[in-house]
Amino acid sequence: PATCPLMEELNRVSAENKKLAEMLTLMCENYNALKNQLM
Amino acid sequence: LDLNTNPMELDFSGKRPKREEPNTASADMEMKWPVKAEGSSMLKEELNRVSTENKRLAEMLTTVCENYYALYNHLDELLSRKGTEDDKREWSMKKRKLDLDEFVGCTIGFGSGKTESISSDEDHHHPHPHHHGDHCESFKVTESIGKSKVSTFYVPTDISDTSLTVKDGYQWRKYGQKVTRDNPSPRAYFRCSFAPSCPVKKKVQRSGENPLFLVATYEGTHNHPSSNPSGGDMPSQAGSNRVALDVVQSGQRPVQDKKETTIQEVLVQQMASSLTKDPNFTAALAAAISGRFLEQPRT
Repeated sequence: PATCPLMEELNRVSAENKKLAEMLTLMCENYNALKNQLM
Repeated sequence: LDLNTNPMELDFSGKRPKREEPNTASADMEMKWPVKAEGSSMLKEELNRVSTENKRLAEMLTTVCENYYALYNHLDELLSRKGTEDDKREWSMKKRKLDLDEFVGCTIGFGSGKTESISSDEDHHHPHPHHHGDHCESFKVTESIGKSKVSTFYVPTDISDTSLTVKDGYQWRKYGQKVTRDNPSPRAYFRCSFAPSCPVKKKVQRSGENPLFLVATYEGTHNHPSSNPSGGDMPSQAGSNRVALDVVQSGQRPVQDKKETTIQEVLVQQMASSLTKDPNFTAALAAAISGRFLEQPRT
């Protein structure tokens, strides 16, 4: 099938968003875990 | 663009609009034009929205990472300064666990098969895994870490900093830096300063997805403690240790000197006491002194 640059870009940015959101969740969990250790 | 192309046929099921699109070959061309234009406009709007969200997420992630590393370093410094030996030992164990579990865990989102390619063939490492079009690879990172002990860290950095330096508490020797056509972002290669006895290698590269991060990939596990556990400045720490040693030594030296003086005095007193009690010694001493007195007028 012919490619649509807009759609490709949207797919790419959405996938990146998903990764960022996952990484943010994990970092928040790590941060809270560390904070609890400090307490 | 092929006017018969239906953009919704591409892989974007998660964001597929609810609007019904004409996707049969019998669809009328007069109907397709407005749909295509409307679809394109919607795509642009969606792209703008997702891009804004992307930027916001990246900023939040940077902030959280900064806070995390600040807290990590603060805790590390606090324990290395004021903690008891038990605290330090416990923290050291927790740090190892943090390094192995939490940092590795946080990299899954961005991993995208990078570490997998590193463990097999570094030259085929691709900086933009999403360009492969297969996003599912990212979840294989954990497996590859378990097998080849490869871990990846994302370290926030200044965009203008091109030094590719990651302060991780260990000392490293840089043995190479390269750029290839398929991976234009420069990457630096390091060996642990304890090599060859320590096998750990490190690769540092700016993240292709988010240039605010450096990607540090570690291969192997250190077989020695970090040279600078707090991640701070080594010379100042060594200096403070020296000062502490000097204080201890300078405090010990007078005590030792005083002890020696006291012992000598006691010995002399004991010797004098025993001699004065000895009549022979007293007579000899009296004779010697009187003889000296008798000799003096002669001279």
